[in-house]
Amino acid sequence: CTSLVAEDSNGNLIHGRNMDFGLFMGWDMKNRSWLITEKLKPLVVNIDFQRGNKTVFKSTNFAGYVGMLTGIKPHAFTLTMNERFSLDGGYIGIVEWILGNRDGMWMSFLTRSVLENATSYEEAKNLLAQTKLLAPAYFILGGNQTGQGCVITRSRVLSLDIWEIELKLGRWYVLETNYDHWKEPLFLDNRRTPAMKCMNQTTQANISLKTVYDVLSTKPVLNKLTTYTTLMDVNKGKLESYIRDCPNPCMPW
Amino acid sequence: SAQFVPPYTEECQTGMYPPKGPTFKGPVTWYTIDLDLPPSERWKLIITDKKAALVNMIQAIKDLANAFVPSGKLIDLVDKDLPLIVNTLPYPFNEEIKGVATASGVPLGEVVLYNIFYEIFTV
Repeated sequence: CTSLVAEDSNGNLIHGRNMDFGLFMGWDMKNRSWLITEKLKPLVVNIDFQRGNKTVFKSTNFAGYVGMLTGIKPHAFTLTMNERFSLDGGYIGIVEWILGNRDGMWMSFLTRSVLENATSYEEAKNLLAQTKLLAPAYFILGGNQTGQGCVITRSRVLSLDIWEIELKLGRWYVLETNYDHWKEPLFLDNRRTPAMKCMNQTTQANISLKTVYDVLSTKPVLNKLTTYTTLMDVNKGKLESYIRDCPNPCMPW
Repeated sequence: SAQFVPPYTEECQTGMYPPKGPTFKGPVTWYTIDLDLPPSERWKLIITDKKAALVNMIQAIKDLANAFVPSGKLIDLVDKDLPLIVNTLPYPFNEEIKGVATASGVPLGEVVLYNIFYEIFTV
């Protein structure tokens, strides 16, 4: 996955993501694509979750997957999650759960609870950083005020790092793929450098939903695992998603 | 880096929006979920519309699992043992998952697997 939160020159926050899923889950030799990735594309839906006929939050989902991976609480915050691989992974959390140790939260249930119940960026940040999880994850969170954008790097138990937009340091966006931001990505899976190159080339003055879509459409940020692209504008309460394809030649990840 | 060799890495794209062309496979349909409904009812409309796609995707996962464990024991495990987890999952997610299984006709264990995929594959 690739997720980013960027602040434009007027202090508006824009959140974009590519959802990549299906690595090593069956390669279709004939169509040169990942089997599960292609099967997931028809399941992508946008959902407006309402209570009392009023929107509580909106999300882009796979039909029947009741947790959240991408969502917006209009006028409050935006949230995406990216997979964080670790040997201390979710399978340990599952074993603990089965053995009766149930003080951790399932990742996508936490994100859904946050979208449903948190009312501000700060509240969402605290819940995402402090709740014990069954699996490690990256949470990418955007708010509705200047400087409110961060990447929360989570182990199962701890918040390892919170990396925030810091305009004074010239950091007008934060961008996360599937590697800790303070470490080099795997040399065979470096989507971070091309994505950052395109963000820097775009400049803060020109950042918009339109130009974020351009960044997320550049190979290898767009790749054979990309199922959908979502763009969110928190102040307008807007979420838009598009199912993607990566015609050959295209990186498998 | 080996990955920066063209054509797998390209110059930064411009003018891609509004989405069109070969990288755009289609728009995403909007649905409403009413949180005032009982959890087991919430996903009914979406699953009615997406039943075939859901069954198709779960079947692909089963095929993949059966390719690794040809005896079919892995899927047996999913069908027999994973339903036992569902009641330990927090409310309302447990009830929503049961509702998805009922509406789709997909065995409960397989819907549970789909919903806890993230925790299983973070290694």
